[in-house]
Amino acid sequence: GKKRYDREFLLGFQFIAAST
Amino acid sequence: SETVTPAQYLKHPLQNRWALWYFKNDKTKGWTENLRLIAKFDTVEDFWALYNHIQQPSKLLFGCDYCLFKDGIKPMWEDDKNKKGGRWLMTLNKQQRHNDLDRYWLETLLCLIGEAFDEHSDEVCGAVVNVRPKGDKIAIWTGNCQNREAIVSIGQLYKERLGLSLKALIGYQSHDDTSSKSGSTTKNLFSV
Repeated sequence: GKKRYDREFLLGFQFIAAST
Repeated sequence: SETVTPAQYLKHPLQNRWALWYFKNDKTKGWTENLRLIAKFDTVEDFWALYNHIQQPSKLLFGCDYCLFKDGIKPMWEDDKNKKGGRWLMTLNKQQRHNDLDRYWLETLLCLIGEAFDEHSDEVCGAVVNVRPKGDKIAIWTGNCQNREAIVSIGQLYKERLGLSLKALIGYQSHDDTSSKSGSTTKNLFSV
């Protein structure tokens, strides 16, 4: 299926990405 | 010992690979020379790594653009995927550079990479933000200006996501009309 992400899900990763 | 689940180390893949472009208005150079590919990404994590690293649109110099397009589509009218298409255009007033521009652009990016337009997401080619002294612009480009149902649905959802009031109208214009216009305004094929 399509990989759809809502805004809250996406926003939840904003600062996780920087720390990994 | 601690167990690491796959969700903790696997990145979250996007439906599409995206390319972020930057346009700097250097009048000594040609238009295509001024257009530079910054980076491509295809995961949620890599999107944020890039987004967190670059300037917000409100910090760019006048004449600069960011373009986010699906990999393989160049951010220009002439590209095969764009030439029959058009754009939902939002024009911002000067005050909105401080209040709304960065917020609207991020929301636009999230709509694109999250495939927010349901079955019509395939119609989307990309998005552009233009930073201009007279007023900034943000647009979502789609591939076929005849595809009324998809375009109107995208426009309605986009307006909702931006939190625009029902009274605020945005218009959709074909690239053909935009590129051949003689005055400063292009007729809207659709508006929502």
